[in-house]
Amino acid sequence: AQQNKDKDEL
Amino acid sequence: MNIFRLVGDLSHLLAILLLLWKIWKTRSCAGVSGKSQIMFGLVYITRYLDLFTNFISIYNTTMKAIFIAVAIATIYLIYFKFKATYDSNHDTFRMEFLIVPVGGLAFLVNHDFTALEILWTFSIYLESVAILPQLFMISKTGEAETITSHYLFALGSYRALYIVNWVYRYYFEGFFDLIAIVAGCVQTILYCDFFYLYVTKVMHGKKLSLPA
Repeated sequence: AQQNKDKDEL
Repeated sequence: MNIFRLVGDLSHLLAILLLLWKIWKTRSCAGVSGKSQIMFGLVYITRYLDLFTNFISIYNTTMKAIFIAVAIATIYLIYFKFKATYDSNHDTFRMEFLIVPVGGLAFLVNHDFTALEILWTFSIYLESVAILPQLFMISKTGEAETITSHYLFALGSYRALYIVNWVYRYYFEGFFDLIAIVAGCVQTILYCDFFYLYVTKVMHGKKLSLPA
């Protein structure tokens, strides 16, 4: 599954 | 962005502003765990290192800056300005018992063995246990001021809403981050007994007091 690469969450 | 994450972020913002306001207004940090606040400060600093390098949106940058600023201001009020009201006798949880294992785990279990990723992972793991000194302090004093229990309710709700956000993003965006999800679940579970007390007591106008 796609990881949270762009870290758009706080 | 989805409504769950937005309400979660606003709940988080409300929580930290509520605590800062309580300390400033009552000019006292009685009942507040300085150790938890230090760990939250560490959480924000290690997580938002990309504040200047990785622009996501105005909202993202603004919130990160506010979280870091409010955390530092709160720590300043507790350990400097209103130091005389800091209840160090009841704020005795050993931070190193949390920071060291969390630091080790961040090295072992992460998505990418790079400095920024390990620091982000450390921040995620630390946030899940950072409230323990505060909950421990309340269990020692046996009660919490009503405003402090509102702070905890808002803070606990934020990560619970993030869990809903992750479910939403999994089904609608095929996105999920297991490290954040597992840590978020641990974090929310730690609030469960507090949530129970909050709903059964504070919402009925009673003071939050633990069964002696």
